[in-house]
Order: sequence, then structure tokens, then C-alpha cells
Amino acid sequence: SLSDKLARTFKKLRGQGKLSENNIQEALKEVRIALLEADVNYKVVKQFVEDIRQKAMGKEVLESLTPGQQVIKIVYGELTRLMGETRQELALTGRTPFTLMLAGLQGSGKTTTAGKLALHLRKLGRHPYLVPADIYRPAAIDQLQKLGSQLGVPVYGTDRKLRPEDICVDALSKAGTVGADILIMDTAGRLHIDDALMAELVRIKEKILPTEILLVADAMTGQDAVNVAKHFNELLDLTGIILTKMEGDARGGAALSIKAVTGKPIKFIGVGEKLEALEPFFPERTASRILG
Amino acid sequence: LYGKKQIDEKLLEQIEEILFTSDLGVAATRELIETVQAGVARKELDQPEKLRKALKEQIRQFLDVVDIPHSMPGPGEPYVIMVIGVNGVGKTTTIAKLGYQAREQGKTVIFVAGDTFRAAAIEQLQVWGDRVGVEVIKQKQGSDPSAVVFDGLSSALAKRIDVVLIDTAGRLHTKSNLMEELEKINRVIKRKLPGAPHEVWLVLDATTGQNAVSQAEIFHKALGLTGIILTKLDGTAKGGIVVGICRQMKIPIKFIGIGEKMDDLRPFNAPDFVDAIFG
Ligand SMILES: Nc1nc2c(ncn2[C@@H]2O[C@H](COP(=O)(O)OP(=O)(O)OP(=O)(O)O)[C@@H](O)[C@H]2O)c(=O)[nH]1
Ligand SMILES: Nc1nc2c(ncn2[C@@H]2O[C@H](COP(=O)(O)OP(=O)(O)OP(=O)(O)O)[C@@H](O)[C@H]2O)c(=O)[nH]1
Ligand SMILES: [Mg+2]
Ligand SMILES: [Mg+2]
Repeated sequence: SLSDKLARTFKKLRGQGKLSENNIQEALKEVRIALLEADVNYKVVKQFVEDIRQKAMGKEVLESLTPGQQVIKIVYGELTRLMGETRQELALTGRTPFTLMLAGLQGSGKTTTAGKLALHLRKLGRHPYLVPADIYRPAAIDQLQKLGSQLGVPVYGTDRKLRPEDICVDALSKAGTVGADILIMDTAGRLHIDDALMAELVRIKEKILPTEILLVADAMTGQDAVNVAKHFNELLDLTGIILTKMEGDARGGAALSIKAVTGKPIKFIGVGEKLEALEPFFPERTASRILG
Repeated sequence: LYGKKQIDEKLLEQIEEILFTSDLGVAATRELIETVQAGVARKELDQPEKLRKALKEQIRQFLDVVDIPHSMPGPGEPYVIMVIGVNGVGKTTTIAKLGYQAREQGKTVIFVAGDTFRAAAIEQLQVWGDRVGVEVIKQKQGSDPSAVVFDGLSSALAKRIDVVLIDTAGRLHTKSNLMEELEKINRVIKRKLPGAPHEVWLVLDATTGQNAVSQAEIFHKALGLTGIILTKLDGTAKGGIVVGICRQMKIPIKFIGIGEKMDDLRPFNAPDFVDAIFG
């Protein structure tokens, strides 16, 4: 683990009361490796390690800590701070019906997360309406309808021959008929470099003006996480991130990469395939996991 | 790496960045950089162009894995391929592509709807079956996947089908009960048709980071992988995770997925893959 490696690094340097240039260098190398192994983006790591170096230079090693522990404390604190200090819930303010738009790469977990959000919102006393706006993937509409009926949540009857933006507009107009105060729009998975499909998301946004636009990203994503998140954010100005499949053993460095490049809050994490498996995001937990 | 006139620290840093951002990982990148530095020290690599060639050649070697020998089906027996992997990587879509390819080659194919868990998984495979012209053997959602697989094999034997493609539910390798379910399916296949499954292919998503190594290790340990399929290479991810996996576990990469349509499958080509890493 990183703490063991740092313990060994500092063992070679005796009697250090202060964190200095030379003892920091070796420690930072270990931190860099730990972050890269955790899938944090190369450029993000570079910047982060430099920030840590600035923060650690000249710092007094606290009485109760070893130099290695001191460095970890600084790294852990900085990681936690970067990934979002305060817990951010959905920003449901303004007029109802509220609208949540889910977007992301193929297979990241959007449709399942739509179901999870519906359950979460219902527990909060809301009346969600699921809107299948994926007209491409075989049985995508079927999938969301099944999740809706499992939960007893109404699902808009999508006509595949309509364009996704018109589906969403029509669903919004029908929200009242099912007593819904919040719409959850599930969109088709797409590549950030697919201009036509990214333009479709922009059209949905322009017609609906969603309360929240959430990027649903897979926690095990590697270096590409920054390219994806950056592009989705530039085109849509995301309001939040949801990281899925977090219950596995992926270190989850994508969390730091995505937060660093978009600045947007990670609101939830998916921790399983069942609809109950949605949790609020706690930066401290992900920070220790990234450090390994 | 183009247009660089000399080999210096800056060039090595550029190379390191390319390797890391392609998801090759710490170990493989370190080894490749050390090999390059050794070549530079010996004055064998004295120009950037030579260095780049040497690097590409080394990566190609890591990817060079001989096919894993396994039994072949007897006369009248189907070739049985089991497709596994974590959630959302592209298993079901890849099965559609493999079925399409087999049909193009004049073979008879059936799909076995082994994902009896996820909402509309069976319906999804059925849509593909209709599009590709392949029968889908299925039962109700919630039924025992082993029972569906057994049915599928019985049907394939009775109809003398050439290729059986078994779809399984996505599952995280860290879930031991789900890994046991997979091992049970494997045992059912073995008992029904000795020699089968002739192929166990792990589907990996090219956007995955180092967790792919853990996935490959655990799925390999549980079932014995005979191949890897790398999907979503039509995105910007380079899929460099397979370099370490091939080198460490010697599992061949069979195909790559380059899109969502039934003909978006290509046989894996190491030189092309390596060229793509260097852009
Ligand atoms: N283990 C785990 N699996 C998840 C989680 N969230 C979603 N999944 C699974 O991931 C797979 C893909 O989920 P989908 O909801 O179909 O993903 P999607 O983003 O809608 O996919 P496309 O519409 O094709 O882009 C399914 O097998 C889900 O059950 C999670 O938090 N943990
Ligand atoms: N761009 C691209 N998308 C792909 C590729 N392969 C699959 N997909 C998409 O990825 C998403 C998930 O594909 P599935 O076939 O449902 O994945 P799966 O592994 O069967 O998912 P689960 O059964 O839920 O675990 C779908 O939207 C597919 O169209 C590929 O090579 N490129
Ligand atoms: Mg979906
Ligand atoms: Mg599937």
C-alpha cells in the first residue's frame, strides 16, 4: 500500500523533523505511481503531485506522525478537498416538474441509474416519471419500462419514430397527467466524438432546459475519462456526475480525473445492479480507495 | 514523436505520456521506457525514428500470443462459445456481431439467452437474433441460466447447429456468488458436451483502466479464458490495458469491436493496434 511504500521511503532518511526537498522527492514519486495505478489521468496526476509538493515543502512533521504519515495526510486531505468537500444532493429548486437528463458513454449504467434515481426520489416523497429517450438500442425502451413497472413508477410511452428531443418535450407536457413532479430522461449511450449524437443531446437540453444534467460514468474508466468528461461538459455544462459500478475493486481514479477536468460535483455512486444500490458520494472514502 | 531531432529527456517524457494515457499501466510503461533507455545507452537507438520503431516492435511482441489449443467439436457437434465479462462491456452486442459473421461464413448459429437476470436482456438478444437471422434459445427472466444453457445445447445437437453463442449476465469479478454461477454454467456445458465450451471469451471495454487486469485474472482463474474481445475501440480510448494482460496471462485477443452495428467487428491486428497508440 502507499503507506507502506512511504514508510520505507522515509525510513532511509533518518531524523527528519521537517519535510524537505530531498525527502519529498522520493515520496512524491511513490504518490505519483499510486495515483497512476489507480487510473487517475496522467496530466491530472502531474498537476496534483506538484500541488502536493508546494503544500508539503517546509511543513513541520507533527509530533504524532512519521514523515510518511505526514505526506499521506497532506495527500489525503488534498484529494478529499478536490473531489468535493460538501455533500451535494440534486438541486431541485424552481418550478415543477423538475427534469433530470442522464447522459454518457455506451454501457455506463444510465438506464439502470434512471431506475435507481426514480426509487431514490420516491423515497424522498417525490413523484418521478421515467422517460425512455433511447430510440436506438435494442429493447432499451423495454428495459426502462420493466424497471418502471418493477418500482410502480410511471414510464412515458415512447414512440420510437419520434426524435428524442420531441419525446422529452411530449413527456414533459404529460407529466401532470400522471401526477409527476420530476422527469428522469434516459438517453442513448454515445461517443463524445460522435458529433451528430452529441448535437442531439444539445437539442434535448435546449428544448427542455433540464434542472440537472448528469454525466453517468463507469468508475473503472481509465485515462480516457478526462476526454469524455471534458467534452460532455463543454457541450452540455453538466450539473453533476454519477459514478457507477463503484462496489467493485476498481480504485476509481476516474473520480478525481472527472472532477478535476469538469469541476462539477459527483452527486451519487452506483454500488450494485439492484435499484436500491445508489448512494451519496463521499469524497473521503474514494480518496482512501484511490490511494490504495 | 514526429519531427523530433534528437533523443533527449523531453522525448522520453513524451513517450511516457503516450504510453500512460493509452492505459498501458505503470509496469508495462516502466519496462518499455527502460528497454528504450538501454538501447539508447548502447547507442543502438540514436535517432527518434529508430526509437519509435523499437518501441512499437517491443509492444507488438508483448501482444504476440499463440492461440490457446483446445478440443474441437466432433462430427455433428456445435462449436460452443461462452461470452463473459463485467457489466455493460458489450457482450450481447458482440454476440450479435459474431453471429452475423458466422452467418456470412455460411454457418448455422443459435444464440443462448444466458442472461436471465437483467431487465430486457432476453428481449435485447431476441431483437439481435431477428436482425441477424439466428434462433434464440431462451426461458423466462429469473430462470436458472444453467437450465437455459442446457436447453440451448440440446437444441443445437438436435438441429446439428454449427455455432452456439452463449450470452451471460454482466457481473463484477469480485462477486463470488456470481462467479460461482458462471462456474456452474461451465460445468453444465462440460457434462452435456465433453470438450465444450470450446471457447471462453472475455469481453473488455477499451475505456477500462487497470481494473481490466483484475478482471482478466479472476475470470481466467475461474473459467480458463481462451480469448479476449476488446470493444468500443471506435472511441478515443486506446485499450492499452491488453498489453499487460497479453504479456502476463498469454491470452490472445481475438476481435475488436469498433461500433454498435452487427458488422462492427474486426479480427485483432497487433501492428494496427500499436500504430493507433502512437496516433
Ligand atoms: N455492478 C454494477 N452494475 C451496474 C451498476 N449500474 C449499472 N450496472 C449494470 O451495468 C450494465 C449496463 O447498464 P445500463 O443501465 O444498461 O447502461 P446504459 O448506460 O443505459 O447502456 P446504454 O444505454 O447501452 O448506453 C447493466 O448490466 C447494469 O445492471 C452498478 O452500480 N454496479
Ligand atoms: N461504440 C461502441 N459501442 C458498443 C460496442 N460494443 C457494444 N457497444 C454498446 O455498448 C452498450 C452495451 O452493450 P451490451 O451488448 O448491452 O453490453 P453487455 O456487456 O451485454 O451488458 P450487460 O449484459 O448489461 O452486462 C450498448 O449501447 C452497445 O451498443 C463497440 O464496439 N463500440
Ligand atoms: Mg441505456
Ligand atoms: Mg448483455
